[in-house]
Amino acid sequence: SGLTEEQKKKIEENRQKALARRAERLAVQH
Amino acid sequence: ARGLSPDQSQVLNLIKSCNVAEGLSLQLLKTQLHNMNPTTIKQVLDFLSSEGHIYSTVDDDHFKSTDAD
Repeated sequence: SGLTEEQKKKIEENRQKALARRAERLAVQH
Repeated sequence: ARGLSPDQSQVLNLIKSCNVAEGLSLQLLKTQLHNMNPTTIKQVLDFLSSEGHIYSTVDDDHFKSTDAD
């Protein structure tokens, strides 16, 4: 891909945060 | 997706179907969802983000889905 290492790192960090939010929401629903 | 409105599902499915490394741009979303009000699109993106379905990538105008992998 044309992404820099810094961009890849930022994207992965944001992905992890989103997964944590998703897990939180699912925990609230159950 | 379960528990989502038709607008929310439509936006999420478009983001999911995008295989570009930096994700789907807001501009492209608006082009593809020309029948959806831009304000509604922003609201849907905020909701999907807060629920952890999507996340911003290289900037605040590009999105990927957490379900994509």
